[in-house]
Amino acid sequence: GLKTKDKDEL
Amino acid sequence: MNIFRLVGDLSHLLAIFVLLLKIWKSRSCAGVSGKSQILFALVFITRYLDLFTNFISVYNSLMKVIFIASTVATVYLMYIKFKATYDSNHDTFRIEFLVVPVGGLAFLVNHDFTPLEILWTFSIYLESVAILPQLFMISKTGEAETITSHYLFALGSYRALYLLNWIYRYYFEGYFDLIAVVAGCVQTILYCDFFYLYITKVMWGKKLSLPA
Repeated sequence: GLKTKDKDEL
Repeated sequence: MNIFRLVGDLSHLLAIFVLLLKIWKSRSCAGVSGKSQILFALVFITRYLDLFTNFISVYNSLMKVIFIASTVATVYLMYIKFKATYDSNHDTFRIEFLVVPVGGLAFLVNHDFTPLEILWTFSIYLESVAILPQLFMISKTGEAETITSHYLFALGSYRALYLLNWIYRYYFEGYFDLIAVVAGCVQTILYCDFFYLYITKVMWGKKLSLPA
């Protein structure tokens, strides 16, 4: 899973 | 950034502004579900808390601020400025039936058990069902204004375009977020019935009305 820091989508 | 995501984001932006403009120009929010708008405000506020913790790009931050501000503005117009025109008799969906289970699910199924991550997950799950009060309202009244149909079409298209974006990103970047993908599928499926009516009626100049 992705961590918060990797979230580049809206 | 790929074309699907960019067009998806722009479609999302267009949807929000079509709705704001409709309410502002007609001085009325008749036919619009205030409950869906409250849910969308909640979606943006809980998802974009990372505005304060993490900088990605000017585009990313700007869009987040615009989404929060414009949705809060819509809620303000509906519940305060043009409250007299709000069709609350037809907006009877019980939002606690969405918020409570979605909150529980976000606690149970998430990538990371941290406050920000749980709120992000809550936001993703909630967004997938936030349109239900609006669809419920249309099914109750049996019709929707054409401009409201355009709003719904742009809003539904945005997540469908994100699905294409995720397919693209999976193949070309190895990116994959199961929570977002599953919720995005649910969200898009909820619009299928509406998409069918939009394509077969509204695109041909007819008003969206449901068969009795």
